Amino acid sequence: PEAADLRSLAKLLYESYLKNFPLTKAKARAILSGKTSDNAPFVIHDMKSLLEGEQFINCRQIPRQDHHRRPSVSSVQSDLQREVELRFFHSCQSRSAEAVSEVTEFAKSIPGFLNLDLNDQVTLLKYAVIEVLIIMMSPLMNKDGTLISYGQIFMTREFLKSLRKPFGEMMEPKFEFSVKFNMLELDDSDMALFLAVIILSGDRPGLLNVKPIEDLQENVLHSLELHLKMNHPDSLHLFAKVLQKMTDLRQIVSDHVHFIHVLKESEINMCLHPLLQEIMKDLY
Amino acid sequence: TERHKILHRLLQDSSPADG
Repeated sequence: PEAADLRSLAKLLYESYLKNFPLTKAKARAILSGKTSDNAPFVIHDMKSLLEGEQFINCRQIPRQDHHRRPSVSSVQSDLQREVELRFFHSCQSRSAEAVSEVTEFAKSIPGFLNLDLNDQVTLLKYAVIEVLIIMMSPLMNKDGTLISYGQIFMTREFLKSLRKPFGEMMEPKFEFSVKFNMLELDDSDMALFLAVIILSGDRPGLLNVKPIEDLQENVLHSLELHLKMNHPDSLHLFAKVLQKMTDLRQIVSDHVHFIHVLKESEINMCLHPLLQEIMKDLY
Repeated sequence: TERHKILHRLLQDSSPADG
């Protein structure tokens, strides 16, 4: 009976994952490998293709600032380039904020989560969402680039690297992580359980009542362990390997928040989405 | 929760599926 409970928990979380996250790993890998009846994604590999591809992106326009254009053509081009980079960054923020809502809905579906102290629910989400978003981003990535805009666009890693500092440095750690994480070959049902484990981390700073969180996590951990054994019978120590990724994730999030702080200091036109601002304030 | 008003609201909103 206990194993049956753990299996039904895995099933419930997988169903919630499919309901809340629009682009699954199965779909993303089909797009990346060209095994889908949908159109191939539009490829963004330079500034020109970024401008062309912008029409695909749900881009929230930011107001242009009146700056005195210097006479040289190259500086006008460089102004335009800065504007396009910033606009792209803003569309990434909008998508991230939407994704935070999806993660929140997923968290609410974890049995027992809504019975936790409301302050603890907020703390768990605050600390987990960026980790979850990075995990969710991994299936969209390969060593050459990443799907964006719900899989309609493929942006090359080289192009992202070519953006000016610190934009150009922001995605590299995520690619490095993703390439290694994807080698574990988790599927969507494994991912659903792993995300729940991340959300239910009892060691987040400022939690008021750790015990019920740890109890919930322990149950999901048992379910994940059993599920991985059944779903990947030939993959040795997969459970331990998956859990080890949680340490890498924390470092990546801490570096990411640092990048955002640098951006806030250096970019006059930067405004951070209020939800992301709320999450990143006093986070590490 | 005071400093996390949006997260708080997202948590308290009932999802469309819940009616």
